[in-house]
Amino acid sequence: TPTCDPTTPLCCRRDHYVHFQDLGWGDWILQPDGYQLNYCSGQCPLHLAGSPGIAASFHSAVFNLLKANSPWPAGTSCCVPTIQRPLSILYLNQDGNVVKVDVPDMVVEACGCS
Amino acid sequence: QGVRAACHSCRSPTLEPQAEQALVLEIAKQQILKGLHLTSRPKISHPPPQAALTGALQRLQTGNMVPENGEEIISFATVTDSSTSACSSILTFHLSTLQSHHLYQARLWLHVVPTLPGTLYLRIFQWSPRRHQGSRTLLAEHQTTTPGWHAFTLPPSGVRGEDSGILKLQLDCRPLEDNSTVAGQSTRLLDTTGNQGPFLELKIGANEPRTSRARRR
Repeated sequence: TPTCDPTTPLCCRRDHYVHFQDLGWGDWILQPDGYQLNYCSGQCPLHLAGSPGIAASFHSAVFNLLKANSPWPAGTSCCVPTIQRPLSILYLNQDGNVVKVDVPDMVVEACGCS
Repeated sequence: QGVRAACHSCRSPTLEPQAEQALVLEIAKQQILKGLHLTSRPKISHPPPQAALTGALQRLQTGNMVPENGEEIISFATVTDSSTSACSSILTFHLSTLQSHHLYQARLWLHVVPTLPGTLYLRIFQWSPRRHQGSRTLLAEHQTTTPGWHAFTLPPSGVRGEDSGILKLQLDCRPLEDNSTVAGQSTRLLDTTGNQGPFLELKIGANEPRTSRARRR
């Protein structure tokens, strides 16, 4: 997935690293120190609709051009996460116990057009 | 740009960097609380001693995976210890989150002193002061000849604790060769302080889905 830069209006992944200290939560979230809060944003013109967000093959390039020139009514396509991974968190709960949990789909790895 | 985008992520709002950063921090808080199934950050009533925390983090890090949709908990004991040998200590644990979860593994970690004289015979009881004369239920018994950390598996049914979320375990140990009574035992056999204090390691999962009456019919 292309990571966003100011000139990219197309669907891309915006990267943000959040330190738990910046949230004021460093006292109860023991590990990790923070996490990658990425999100997807940008335009999904028709010829990108359904593309997985990575450099497509020749076939899909032709297929996309056919879609772009199709007489069919355009549906809306959205810039959405296509690959996500879990985040393992160690934190102190209200009893003062240490809890380890794997939170699913916490980090967006890749974006694409639906 | 005039056409209203059909979905929120199709038109990236051009926010000022500070505004975007503030928005990201707010989103992060919501995402983390949702991922941990919490409505707000926990107010920690009695944080564990830092030394014990360090030992626990090392233990939790040794790769054993968290069960699917589950959690792994380490709960540190508050020790009330009437004898010098620590062999009739009462270990108190705060386990309020157990009430809403399914417990499927419980292990009590104890640290046997390096100067263990021979074989240690140990019994672990669940102690409930609220029943008549503080009755106790045997949960496990072990013999060991090696000093250091030992994990004693306990039956989940015996660990659930009272409705108050407080669990009390009573230890009863003595050297196997020496028949002197536990109370008279002078040498310390178990460590109960600092980063060698006793703790419970629990594996819990989302509560078993209750079978609905309709489904049973």
